[in-house]
Amino acid sequence: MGCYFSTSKKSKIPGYEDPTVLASETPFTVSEVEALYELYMKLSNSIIEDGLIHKEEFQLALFRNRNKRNLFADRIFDLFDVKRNGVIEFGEFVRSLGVFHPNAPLEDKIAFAFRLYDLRQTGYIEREELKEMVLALLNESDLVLSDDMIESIVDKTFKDADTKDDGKIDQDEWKAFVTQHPSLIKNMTLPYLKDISMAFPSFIARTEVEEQEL
Amino acid sequence: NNLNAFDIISFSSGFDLSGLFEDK
Repeated sequence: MGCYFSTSKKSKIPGYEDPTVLASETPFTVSEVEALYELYMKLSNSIIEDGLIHKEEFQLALFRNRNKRNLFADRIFDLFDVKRNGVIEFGEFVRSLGVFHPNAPLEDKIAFAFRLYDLRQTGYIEREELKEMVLALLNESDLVLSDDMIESIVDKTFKDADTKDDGKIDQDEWKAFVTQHPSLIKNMTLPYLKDISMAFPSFIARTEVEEQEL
Repeated sequence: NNLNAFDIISFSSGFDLSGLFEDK
C-alpha cells in the first residue's frame, strides 16, 4: 500500500525529487524528507491545488493571512524559489529548509543570511539596504525610533561591520561580523526541523512499511 | 547605545518560519 502511494502519486507532483537524493544533499534523513513531503503537500495545496507553493500560500502559512506582505518573508520566498519561476518546488523546499536545520553547516547559514540582506542582489549589503530593512521592521512593529536614532544605529552597525570602510559590507566582512555577533544568525536555525518526523507521525508508519517492502 | 541594526531587523515576523510547521 505504501509503495503504491509513493510511486504512482508522488511522481505526478511537479518538481518531485527522490527523497534519497534529497537526504544525501541535506542534513535530513530519508524519513525526515518524507515527513517534509507531507508538510509540503499541505502547504502547496492550501490555496491553489497544484502541488507547488505559491507566494500567497507561503504567506498564509507564515501569517495565517494570504495578503500580509513582509519584506523579509518576500526575500525568503525568493531565495527558496531557486529557479525563479514564482513557486517553491519540493526539492527547493527541502534544500532551502536544510540550511535552517540545527545540524546544517554554519557557513551555509551565514551565506544564506547574507543573501537575505543583500536586497538588491549586488553582492554587498549596502547602507541604504540596511536602513530600508530597519524601517521595514519598525513599520510592522510597535517600536518607535526617531530618524536620528535610526541613523545613529545604522551608522554604528556599518562602522563596525564595514571594516574595509568602502561603504558596503562584503561576504568576508559579514562572516567576521557574524562571528563576533552569533546572535545575528539565530533566525537561521529552526529547532522544529529536528523533530519533523514527530510532527508528522502518520508518515513514519508509512515510511517504515515502504522500507520493509524495499 | 549598543543596539545593532541587524539584531533589530531579526525581530521581524517575516523571519519566523515556525508558522510553516503549525497545524492549520
